[in-house]
Amino acid sequence: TFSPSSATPHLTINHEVAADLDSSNAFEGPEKLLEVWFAPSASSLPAAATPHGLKCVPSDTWVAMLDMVNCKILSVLESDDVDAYLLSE
Amino acid sequence: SSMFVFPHKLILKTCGTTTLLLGLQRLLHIAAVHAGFPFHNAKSLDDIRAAATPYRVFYSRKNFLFPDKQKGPHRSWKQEVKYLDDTLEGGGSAYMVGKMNRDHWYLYITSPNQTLTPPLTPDSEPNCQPTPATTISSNGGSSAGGSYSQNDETLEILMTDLDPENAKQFFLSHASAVASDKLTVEAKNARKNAQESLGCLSGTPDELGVFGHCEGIDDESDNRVDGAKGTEIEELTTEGHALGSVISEHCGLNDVYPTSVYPDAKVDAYLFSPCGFSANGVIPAPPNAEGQKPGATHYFTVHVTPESGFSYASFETNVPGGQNGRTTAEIIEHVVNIFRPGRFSVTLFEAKGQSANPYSLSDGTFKSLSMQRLVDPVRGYRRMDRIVHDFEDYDLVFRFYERE
Repeated sequence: TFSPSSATPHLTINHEVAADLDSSNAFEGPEKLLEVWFAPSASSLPAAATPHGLKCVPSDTWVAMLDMVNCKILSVLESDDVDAYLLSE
Repeated sequence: SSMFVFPHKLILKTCGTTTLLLGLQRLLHIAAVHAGFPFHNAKSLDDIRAAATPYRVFYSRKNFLFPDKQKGPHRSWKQEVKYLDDTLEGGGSAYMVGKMNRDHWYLYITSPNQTLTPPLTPDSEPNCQPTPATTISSNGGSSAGGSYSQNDETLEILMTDLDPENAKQFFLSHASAVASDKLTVEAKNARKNAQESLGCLSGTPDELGVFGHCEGIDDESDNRVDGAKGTEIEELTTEGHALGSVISEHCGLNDVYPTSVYPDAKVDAYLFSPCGFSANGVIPAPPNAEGQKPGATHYFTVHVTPESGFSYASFETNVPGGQNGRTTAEIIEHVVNIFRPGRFSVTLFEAKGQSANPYSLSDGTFKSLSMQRLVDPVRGYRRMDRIVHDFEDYDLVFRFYERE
């Protein structure tokens, strides 16, 4: 029998959003990139922070922030060290 | 667009006319309230203005093709810088890299916040329940105790004027045809395998002899299978994630970090309708000889706007180049060959002190590892620009290429 490796990331798809997307007006290619650090590394989080820092934040909580950006979550690829969100637009 | 959430940082990369910076204040608030990072600008977390104090911030983008169509502070670099300065209460530095009249690149960067040098979080903490957030004292935090991240580097390739034949792959009509062909081949192979496992061989009746008749694979069951397959084919040739997966494989993106080298790598891709493509890859460190995972998980992300006139593709990764995996030069050449752009820029942003053996120059100075990595030529392209920025704790190498 096969069992997934513990390191294998896990994918969740948000079918509700992914079903009706239209990219007709997404004309501008160049992206904007924002990177915000709250500690120098994953192993040096402040004592007050949750043990897994931002990775403890549920994906639903990010939705309100992403609404302000005009993006919606299409799917999430979860792994031990990083969660990768694929977004609309 | 894509977002990457690590325990200590968040990366948000957005396309089109998104209003990325308008989410910054909420992001800082979430980091304080839900992740417990220290804040300084409010008395309690009940205050909606409460915002976690970032350790450092980077904001970057290429020059926009249609800046007047952008919204919010994104209509000009000057407005974006003002917005960042206001939100982050100053302290940032803004740069423009490259030729002003061509494909230049902008960067806003803050210095590391020396008040945020906390002790390590105990490994024994059992769950994700936030501990009460604290404010930062005016005389700063405790002394430095954290271990700094290893192999902190980011490679970004920004490509414009994609070859029309290569760009075609990222249109729904083309992708559906590829998916349909692929499924047809798979269905034929599956049927052949089923026939062979039941003792049915292909060939003329004379050639087949006693094995010419195959029970269990009659016309009726074929029709039932074909009906189910038809529905499956329709879904797999129209649904964005299914098509994204097919195109990732077809265009060669899955081979940038092949599973033969990175066995736990996983790619999540989406093909938009009528065109456009996004993909995120999560790349756990390859196991060492003892089968142990020696390092952290990294990521890559790709975004493609294939329409002629403003075709564009970006590739970004923080997977360390070299070591046991593919070199930076190999990655660049592989990615460029997927899109065959008319011109592209490469930026490598690398934390200082990463190189164990800095390259010694004849004048007695040293070249950083990032400078060594970007010396290789890219076949079929002429290098037009090479700019090196020596930041406080990072080296930035920017190169610009045009097709020969």
